[in-house]
Amino acid sequence: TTAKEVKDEL
Amino acid sequence: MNIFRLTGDLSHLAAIIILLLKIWKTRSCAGISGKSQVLFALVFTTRYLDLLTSFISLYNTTMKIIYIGCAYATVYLIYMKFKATYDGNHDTFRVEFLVVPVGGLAFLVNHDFSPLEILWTFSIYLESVAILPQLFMISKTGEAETITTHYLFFLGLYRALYLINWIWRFYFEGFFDMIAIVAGVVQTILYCDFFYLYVTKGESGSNKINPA
Repeated sequence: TTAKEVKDEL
Repeated sequence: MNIFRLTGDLSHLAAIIILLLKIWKTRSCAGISGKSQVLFALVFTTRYLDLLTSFISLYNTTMKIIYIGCAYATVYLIYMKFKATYDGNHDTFRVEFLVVPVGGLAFLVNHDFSPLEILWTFSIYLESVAILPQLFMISKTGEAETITTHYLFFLGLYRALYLINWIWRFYFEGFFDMIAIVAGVVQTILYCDFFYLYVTKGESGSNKINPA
């Protein structure tokens, strides 16, 4: 998979 | 969330707090690059706009607010409150040579051509080079106060831990973000020279001398 839709990292 | 990302975030928080307290307690920003701190404030501002659009978790929201608050407080202390102690003669890195190429790259290489995504990409690229004015200033003055080297150590350590976090997430979650990873590798590499000096000169405990 590539980058997740939701950016959960700071 | 995994232990590497958590310790990475705490290391980042520690760096930010160490710097803010150092300036506040000593009432001086000597040896600190105001330009790097302005770049970090810009990094947080462009990356955390999603505070207004989406809620991830209490931890996520709290940390973002703390980062943004401390970044602007640090810039305020440097350019307003303790302006007299700001060493502008040594803080001469041309930040436009960073912001313009990074801005252009964010338009060319991103995951999605939407405003929020381009700003996030800009912030990721900018963060990887935001420390350069500070490292440049230290190389010009030829030394750094011990507390400043601790600040840089934790700041460099945070992204190195994020690299391990991305390996972990790829292996266990199949998640990876090439833009964040490449920028994170560049960012960590920029600290390697400093890490070497920090570790080898750590014993002496005296002012760290960087090669001019």
